[in-house]
Amino acid sequence: MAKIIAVTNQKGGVGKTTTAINLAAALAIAGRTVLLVDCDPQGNATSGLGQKGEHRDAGTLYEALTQTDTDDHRAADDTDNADSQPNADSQPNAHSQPNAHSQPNADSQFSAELKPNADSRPDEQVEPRANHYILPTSVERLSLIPANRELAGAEIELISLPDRERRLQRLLEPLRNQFEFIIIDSPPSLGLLTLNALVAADRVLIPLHCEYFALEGLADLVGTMRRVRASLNPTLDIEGVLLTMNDERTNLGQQVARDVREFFKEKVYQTVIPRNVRLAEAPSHGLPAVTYDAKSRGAEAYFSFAAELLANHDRP
Amino acid sequence: MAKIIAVTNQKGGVGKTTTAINLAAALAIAGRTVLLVDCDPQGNATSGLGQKGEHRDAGTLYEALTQTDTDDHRAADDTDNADSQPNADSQPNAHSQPNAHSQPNADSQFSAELKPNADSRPDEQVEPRANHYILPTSVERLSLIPANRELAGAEIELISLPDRERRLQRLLEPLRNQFEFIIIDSPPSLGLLTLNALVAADRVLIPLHCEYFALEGLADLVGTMRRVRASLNPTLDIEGVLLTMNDERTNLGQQVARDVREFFKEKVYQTVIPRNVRLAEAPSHGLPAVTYDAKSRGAEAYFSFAAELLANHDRP
Ligand SMILES: Nc1ncnc2c1ncn2[C@@H]1O[C@H](COP(=O)(O)OP(=O)(O)OP(=O)(O)O)[C@@H](O)[C@H]1O
Ligand SMILES: Nc1ncnc2c1ncn2[C@@H]1O[C@H](COP(=O)(O)OP(=O)(O)OP(=O)(O)O)[C@@H](O)[C@H]1O
Ligand SMILES: [Mg+2]
Ligand SMILES: [Mg+2]
Repeated sequence: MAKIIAVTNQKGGVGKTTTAINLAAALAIAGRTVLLVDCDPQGNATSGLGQKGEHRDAGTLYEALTQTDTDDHRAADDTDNADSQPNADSQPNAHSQPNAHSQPNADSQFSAELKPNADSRPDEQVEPRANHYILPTSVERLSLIPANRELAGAEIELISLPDRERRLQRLLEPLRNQFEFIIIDSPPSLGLLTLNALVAADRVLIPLHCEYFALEGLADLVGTMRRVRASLNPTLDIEGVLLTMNDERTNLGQQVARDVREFFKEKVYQTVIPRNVRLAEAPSHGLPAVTYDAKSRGAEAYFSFAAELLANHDRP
Repeated sequence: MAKIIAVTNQKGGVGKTTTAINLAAALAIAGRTVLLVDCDPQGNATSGLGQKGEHRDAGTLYEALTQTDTDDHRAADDTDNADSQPNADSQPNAHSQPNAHSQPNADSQFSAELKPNADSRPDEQVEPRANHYILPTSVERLSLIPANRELAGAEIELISLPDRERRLQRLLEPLRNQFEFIIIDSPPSLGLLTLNALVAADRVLIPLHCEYFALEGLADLVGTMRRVRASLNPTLDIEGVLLTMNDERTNLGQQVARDVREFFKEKVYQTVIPRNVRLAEAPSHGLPAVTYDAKSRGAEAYFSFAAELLANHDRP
């Protein structure tokens, strides 16, 4: 059963995408199967993994969230057609193609005896529709649902759709038995996309820049989480608070860190991510820092953070 | 005639608010009358000027954008009542009260002969309704229209209102003869609030962090500006690109800066804002860095940036 973690903080530039990419990659390197969902119209998680502009025939997260189920049958038919699979050369690492490992054998999708009710679409119940949107990445066991600018349109279109806050939850639920972790990168706002991430998630990971504006925004974030828990997702809880881009030389950094540990207590990870230029350079090479420069201080901090998160996760 | 400048970049954490606050304050210190409009539900420009939680009876930018004109008459009646003016003790610098300098003399507002049509509200045409939302700040000649969390609701409510992209433009146009500069701080997204800022503005100031994700977002921002120019605001143009939090020691910073100067040419300011902790500390004291620590490298960089902007502005 996958754990779904939303990486969320409406304050801009606190390291949400950097954390989502490097945590997902570090967990995959540690042997877990991971899906990263880019839920930000900026598409930084997509380009940070070298997949800018890439997507399956069914489309990006925009189509996945805005199409109704009937639309999806049309999409499902297209992508089952072999030559519309993502072109093998454009995939950095073809053998990590999720279809090869996590997809049930193609024949079994269409065998009628599995389905008592013959006229219902056989592929409807075996193959979660989200699979039509999943791309492989250059990291083994790490898959991605990409996003691009069009996702900004979803904020407006979702408003008039039924169950507008549950669209992402409905998309990801059926994937729980295919991945051990599903990580969602949120945009810098508390709009409908972030709301969808908070409803779909079991836990929220809060990257925090130790500065005044970032600290100020926490009250709004915690308030929003409380409202989501009350009405849409009763089991939502904080996975943890990760201090990022920490500049321990400054008083401000130390003072804010002290305030945060006082408020969130043991939820604040021991691992603190230092400011390290390799973390900022890695995205321009389309790679997570943990593979771009595994020995850098930034990458090592994300490895130790992933180990800390796994220790909490695996503890009975 | 005021120049209206939107400080915009959908990439989070690039220094929009820090630039909006310190430019507005530096221009005010240089003798210009300035209004800062906080158009971000995070309300960082409001708290960065020590006005967190403060607003006039009429409310914050949320009410200013979502109320229709008839609602405003009710608001206008309330705020003309003396004891609902902001409490003098809570104003750090009472004599910068915008009412004292920029308001027409109170008697002339109600003199009937100015208005040929007696039954129309006299205050409707002389006193711009935006005045009911304006707060003074601790910096002389600098006024503020505050924002808070409620502004996030406007993104959804504005969708169903007529002329949803022009609400901010309609609010600010009548203020042009009261201020020399109107500076708008935008949120980290390309939603309706940023759209309103781009429609209301004459010019766009783009703070840019010299890193990969920030560079990537520029194409989306320029694309959005082109669409706004084509359909809603034909004279919109770039005021300039300001390189912020620059770490000239890293290759990444130098490489991105070179790319940006190649693309935007003379639009990139000579002044580059260095990373300087005093800029991050100032908001926790409710002051712009240019008054909190005028001799710091960060403050001096914003003074020289303001001088460069004024030189371009005043050039015939
Ligand atoms: N620990 C770090 N050291 C140095 N640079 C970092 C670090 N973490 C992130 N960065 C860089 O800082 C910038 C902001 O980080 P990032 O884009 O991950 O934040 P974000 O919260 O996802 O931003 P947004 O709010 O726009 O989604 C990026 O250019 C990133 O490369
Ligand atoms: N030149 C600088 N040196 C050091 N710190 C800075 C500098 N400019 C901004 N900061 C700090 O970096 C953080 C991000 O800056 P700021 O909040 O102004 O960016 P923003 O673009 O307005 O963010 P958002 O996208 O959330 O609105 C803040 O904590 C701010 O205090
Ligand atoms: Mg991001
Ligand atoms: Mg801001």
